[in-house]
Amino acid sequence: REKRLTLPPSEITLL
Amino acid sequence: SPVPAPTATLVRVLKNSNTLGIAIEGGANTRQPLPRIVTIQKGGSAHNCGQLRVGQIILEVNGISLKGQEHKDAARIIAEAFKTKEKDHIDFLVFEPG
Repeated sequence: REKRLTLPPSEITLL
Repeated sequence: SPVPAPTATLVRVLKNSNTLGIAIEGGANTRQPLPRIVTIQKGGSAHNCGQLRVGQIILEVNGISLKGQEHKDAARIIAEAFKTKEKDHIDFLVFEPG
């Protein structure tokens, strides 16, 4: 069974 | 066969360019809880140093732990480390996940 992802993906920041 | 534990490496990046030149993703409360390097731009200080790689996870910046820091705060810590004139370098503690 597929694991449910509860945390959101992150944004990406260019530094 | 035994799986080697990922080892942390201290990488010193000299501020020898106008830009640091990395992109990061991740931070506390996201799927990637510690910042991960997703891009290294040619000509930036990070690229010039030759030791940072896409995929590495940043554990510490100048001894400041990024554990528990949200994305914006981690990005701010790195940006301030690059901006400050107190040091001509940034020390990154990174590891490459297995």
